[in-house]
Amino acid sequence: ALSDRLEGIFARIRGRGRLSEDDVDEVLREIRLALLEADVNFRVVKNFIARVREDLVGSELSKALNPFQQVVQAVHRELINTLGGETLRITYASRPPTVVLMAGLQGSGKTTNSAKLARWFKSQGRNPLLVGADLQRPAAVEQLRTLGNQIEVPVFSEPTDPVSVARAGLAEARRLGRDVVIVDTAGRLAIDQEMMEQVRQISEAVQPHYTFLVIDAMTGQDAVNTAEAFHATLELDGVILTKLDGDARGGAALSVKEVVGKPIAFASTGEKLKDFDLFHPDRLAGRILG
Amino acid sequence: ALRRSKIDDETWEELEYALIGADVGVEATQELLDHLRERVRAEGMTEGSELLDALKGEMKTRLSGYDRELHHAETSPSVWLFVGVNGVGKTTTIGKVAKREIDAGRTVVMAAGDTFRAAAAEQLETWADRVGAECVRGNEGGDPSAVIYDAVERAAAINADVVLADTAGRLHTKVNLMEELRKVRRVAEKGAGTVSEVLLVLDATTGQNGLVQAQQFTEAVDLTGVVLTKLDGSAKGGIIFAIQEKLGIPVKLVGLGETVDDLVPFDPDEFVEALFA
Ligand SMILES: Nc1nc2c(ncn2[C@@H]2O[C@H](COP(=O)(O)OP(=O)(O)OP(=O)(O)O)[C@@H](O)[C@H]2O)c(=O)[nH]1
Ligand SMILES: Nc1nc2c(ncn2[C@@H]2O[C@H](COP(=O)(O)OP(=O)(O)OP(=O)(O)O)[C@@H](O)[C@H]2O)c(=O)[nH]1
Ligand SMILES: [Mg+2]
Ligand SMILES: [Mg+2]
Repeated sequence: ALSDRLEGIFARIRGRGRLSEDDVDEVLREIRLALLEADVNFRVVKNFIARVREDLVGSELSKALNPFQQVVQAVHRELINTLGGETLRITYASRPPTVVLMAGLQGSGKTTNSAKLARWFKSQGRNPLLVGADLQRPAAVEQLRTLGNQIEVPVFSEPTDPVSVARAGLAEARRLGRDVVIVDTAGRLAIDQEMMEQVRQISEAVQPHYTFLVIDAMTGQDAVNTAEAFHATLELDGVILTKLDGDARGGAALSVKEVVGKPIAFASTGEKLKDFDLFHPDRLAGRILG
Repeated sequence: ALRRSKIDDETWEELEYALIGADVGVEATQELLDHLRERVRAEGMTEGSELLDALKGEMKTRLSGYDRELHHAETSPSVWLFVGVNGVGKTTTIGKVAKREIDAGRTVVMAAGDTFRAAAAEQLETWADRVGAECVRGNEGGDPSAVIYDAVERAAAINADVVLADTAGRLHTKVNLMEELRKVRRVAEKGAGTVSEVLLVLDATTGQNGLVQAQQFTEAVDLTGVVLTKLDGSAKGGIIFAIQEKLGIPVKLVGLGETVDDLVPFDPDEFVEALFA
């Protein structure tokens, strides 16, 4: 863990009484390694370390009673600032329904989390409609229908094409008086031009109030590429971080947040539909540091 | 490609970024570059291009020499178990492997061993229909071991060559689910079947947790290989380097897409070239 690594360094320099530039560099090197091991993207780490260095240089570490504590706190603080900022507060469309679009790589958890989000909206007193716009994965619509049944949320789909389904789903929501529409889409590669164009067209057709990138917490360095591409194509409003019930450090969240600049809105912490809540940056900060 | 012609600090930094950026991981990267530094001293390399070639060569050498065959047991049916965390591509991979086996003239029975997730059996049944394989399933919420046992009995009855057993995605942190997987493996061999492959399906976008997954899954069910999926994306899957080096588990197959033909044998040379592309 980072604390153990730093303890070793500080034990060695404690006797000296003041921290030199080299000491600070050594500490920052350890932090860098810890962040890379936590899957934070190496470019993001570089910028992050530069910010922490600035904090430390200004903080008169050499005079501190416990410089070790100060360093860990500085890093922790900087992590929370980067991951947190303002929590996403869902504001509803003045003219319903509020449209939510779910996008992301294959297998990240979009379909399951579309249902979780629907359940969450119900708990907020809303009446969501789920729209199954993934017509490509075998039994994708069945999967969404099964989940919809479990939480008594209607599911709309039709065997036409994803853009038409999304559009028809929005019309259906208006017809049924549902005030939130959640559109599930097929998993797609960020480098698949055709599929990225398709999701852009879906977005164009339904004009989402919220577009969420669904990201798996165990994603490695590539999270930056994914986030940049989806953000460029769709203009994201937030991120949903999934599979946080695993033991991946979750550094991809830091990379994505840094690159997209939008809040991590929700955290999925298990396979059941109830394992879903608003995101808390402080928990993830501790986990990334290890 | 290294921009500098002469080897300097920036050259080493570029190589480090290429490896880290490919998810090779801090420890493996440091080890590879330390070894390379020794070679530079010993062999007197001066050009950046020499250095890159040496690194590629080193990685290719270390990745080669593993058993990448998918083995059939002495007596049919063989059972190939597909395991891994959620969403990595187990079910889709079974569809592809089934096609591969059928094209090679073998009969396949699929076992819908994911009795938990919504529409999991329906998803596998679609693949079975597509490739011309039988699919044995149970009820949602049923015992996965029972489904796989039934599939093996069915395979024996029709003289099928191989049972491809799907299992529910599970995080290795879930003690009860890993115990369930151990039971699945035991029961798969109780009847007429022989488990001759236990394949960890691993998503190429996975970071350092991939090594932990391999460690935990092999401890539970003794892995014979890895299927690395979604390598058609921009992620490089570099974590398999540590998986092979530290655990000795070979990558046998690579998934390159979502259709039935998007499966190729793992080629160490291609993998290393793509890593630095
Ligand atoms: N353990 C765990 N599993 C999750 C979580 N969220 C989703 N899953 C599981 O992850 C797997 C993939 O979820 P899906 O909802 O099918 O993912 P998807 O993004 O819709 O997949 P595609 O449509 O194929 O791109 C399923 O097994 C889910 O049950 C989570 O927070 N924790
Ligand atoms: N691009 C790409 N997508 C893949 C590949 N393999 C699987 N997928 C996609 O990944 C998603 C998840 O695949 P599944 O086969 O459902 O994964 P799984 O491991 O069975 O998921 P769970 O049973 O929910 O744990 C689907 O959208 C697949 O089409 C691959 O090699 N490349
Ligand atoms: Mg889906
Ligand atoms: Mg599956």
